[in-house]
Amino acid sequence: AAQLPLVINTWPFKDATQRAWDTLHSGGLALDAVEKGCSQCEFEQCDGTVGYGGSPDEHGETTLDAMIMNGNTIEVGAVGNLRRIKSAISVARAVMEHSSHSLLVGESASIFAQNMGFLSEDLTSNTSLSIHAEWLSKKCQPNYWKNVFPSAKTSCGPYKRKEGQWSKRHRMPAHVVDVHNHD
Amino acid sequence: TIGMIVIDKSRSIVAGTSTNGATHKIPGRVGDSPIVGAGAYADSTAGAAAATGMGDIMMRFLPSYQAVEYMRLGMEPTTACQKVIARIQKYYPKFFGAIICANRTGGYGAACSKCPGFNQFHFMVHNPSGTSEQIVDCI
Repeated sequence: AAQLPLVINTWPFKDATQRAWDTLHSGGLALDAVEKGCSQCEFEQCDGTVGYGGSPDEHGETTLDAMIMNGNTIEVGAVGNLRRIKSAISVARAVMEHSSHSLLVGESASIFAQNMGFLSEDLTSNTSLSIHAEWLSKKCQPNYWKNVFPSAKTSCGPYKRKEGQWSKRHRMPAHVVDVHNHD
Repeated sequence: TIGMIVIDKSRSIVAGTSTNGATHKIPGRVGDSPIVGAGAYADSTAGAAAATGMGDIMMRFLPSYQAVEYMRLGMEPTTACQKVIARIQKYYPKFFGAIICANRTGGYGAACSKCPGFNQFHFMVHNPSGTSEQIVDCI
């Protein structure tokens, strides 16, 4: 049955749901509730798929993506490939509230965040270091490259474009992404 | 990844996402989560949706925007979610992904794409009836 207010979120991240609800209950706006709810997951590193210290890239670095959207005004703030800043959802809200842009990315997003008062700190953890080391020890498998030389199925990079004929039927390797590794 | 939708008593709707993305991604890669209409979308005159899963594929279909537009046309949230998943499956039959949908009156639903190791999707709901973990079977 439809009832309001409502908090709903992907995956069984109960503390995030509760934090959002408590924020609403204490008089916060829906914007505050989404920010606090997602922040809770960033703090708890939910499932290793949110926040610092998880999902290292090929260089072993953790970067964060976040977005917040106000359905009343259609205002949006988002960050992609955010480096060295733990509070991704709060930076996204800062983009919405302190700029006319919608999406900032990479190093420049981090500088924006620092200018907005967010602390710059290392996002690696023992877990992310371990995940990265294991991946290197397995010849960088799995990975997201295709049609490169040397073969990404058997070798680490650096890779170059593979010249000549290559399969255009190659699709996303489904085994790479699962319930512990996702957007 | 977490995707969250909040609707307050005045029917203001906000959606958000936060993630550290895919493990072993190529440096510089950004997934669907921070892309408007892909990772999430909100329009207080219709509803909101938030997606999770294989972002490199899901972002190509703007699933959250599509789900909100389905709800604007009067579709129930669960149906809207299912139609979005089905649309992606036409091109990627076994993609890994799920989406939650909520309309402006507080109705909600979810759907997911069945693939090896992923048959059900768990999500959280909190409304005046209380808090509950809910499960949907994937299609």
